[in-house]
Amino acid sequence: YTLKRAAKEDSRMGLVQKYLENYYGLTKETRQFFRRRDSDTVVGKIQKMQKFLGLEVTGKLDSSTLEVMLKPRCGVPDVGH
Amino acid sequence: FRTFPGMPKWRKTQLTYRIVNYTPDLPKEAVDSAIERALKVWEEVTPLTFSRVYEGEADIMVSFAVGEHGDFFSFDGPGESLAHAYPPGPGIYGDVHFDDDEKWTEDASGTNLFLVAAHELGHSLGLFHSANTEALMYPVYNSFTDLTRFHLAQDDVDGIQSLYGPPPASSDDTPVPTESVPPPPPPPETPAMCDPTLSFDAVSTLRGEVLFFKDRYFWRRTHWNIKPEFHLISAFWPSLPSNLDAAYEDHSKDTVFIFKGNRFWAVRGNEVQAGYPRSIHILGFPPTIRKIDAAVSDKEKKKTYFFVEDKYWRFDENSQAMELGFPRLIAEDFPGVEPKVDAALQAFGFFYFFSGSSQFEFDPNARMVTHILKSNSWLHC
Repeated sequence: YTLKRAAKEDSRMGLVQKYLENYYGLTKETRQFFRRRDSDTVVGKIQKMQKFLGLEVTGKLDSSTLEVMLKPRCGVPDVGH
Repeated sequence: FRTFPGMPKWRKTQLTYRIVNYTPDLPKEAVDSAIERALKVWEEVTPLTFSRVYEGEADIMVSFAVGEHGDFFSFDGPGESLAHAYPPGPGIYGDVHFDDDEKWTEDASGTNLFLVAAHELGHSLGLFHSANTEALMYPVYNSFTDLTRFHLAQDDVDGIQSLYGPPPASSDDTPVPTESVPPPPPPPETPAMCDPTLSFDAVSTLRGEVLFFKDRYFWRRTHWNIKPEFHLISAFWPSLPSNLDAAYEDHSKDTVFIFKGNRFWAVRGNEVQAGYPRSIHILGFPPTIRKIDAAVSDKEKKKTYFFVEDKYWRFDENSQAMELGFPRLIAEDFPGVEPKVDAALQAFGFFYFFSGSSQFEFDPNARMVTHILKSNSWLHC
């Protein structure tokens, strides 16, 4: 069960990482920190996303944040060039 | 709202667009219409105008693609990223790409092409994403947007006008005093079903039901519900116009033909058939006829009657041709029916002609009006 949860956690983190890379300018070099969600770069990106999308800014991947991230959207980034 | 970094914008107001290819999900006409309506959304609040080109380079090139499609921004299969677009500029800039792994639809059953196109074209004109959840330029697709009442949020209007300003006052506009902004036009009233003065734009049967069209709406008389249902036309047929002129059902084709101006559409259930709208003149009307007032099809005789002012034509559904010897005067062959006819219906062996708030029940065998009723008598008022 733990393994399964870890795999699910992994795929979710993959989705979040891709989302932040695609739309919030998370750069690849911060990728290695991504597994530790407390790296301030990643938390900062999550907070930025939550603020932009009108969510409660917690820096955490709560269910409402994940729910919005799963919704179809425009492919143009929300920040940066 | 936000603009792109560096605030790129078009340095001209007359822009060109080209639809480079099509999605297999929709008829070409539906794609053309969606893009046209999406452009009109922005045209109405800016000095910008859009003209379509069919070859070569246009400012805004619209295309459908899947996966990697040559711009390093691969699409990602169904869901997630639906489309993307580039800010104003040469070459790929200004272009709009739709992910053809989405299911593009005219209504809300899939991903509504008009809604996504209006958003992407906002990018093509220089708007970045907005953090206003009510705005069209909010990045997340809102599948619950009421397509029938779509309008730009003030945030969108403020954003695009920060780049291009408001639309020029048109020549026939009386100068409005700048200090007072005219109040927005009141939302169109919804017609009252039991208003004794109620008149209809068009009436038609549809698979045993009867539809009464008025403005942007229609009442639907069904077998299972004594109370007629009331709907927006666009809730069932998003690409149909409002304020229709006429409608009739060809039972042998299980198709309702809908008329407005010099065009007509064919709908089967709630599917608008490909290849429509078409010109009414292909039916055999002379070029002088710009619109028809009413239509009804006699399912036994397979003849369809078209009413225009005080005359009518008869169309033979078997030979698919207008019959010779027409038009004829309505008063001659339907004595007692007063022009102009707004709508017409065949039921229980009678013809029902709607003219303003009156309805004439006409017995075609006795060749006489047998009853004069209120137009809305069918709605159980």
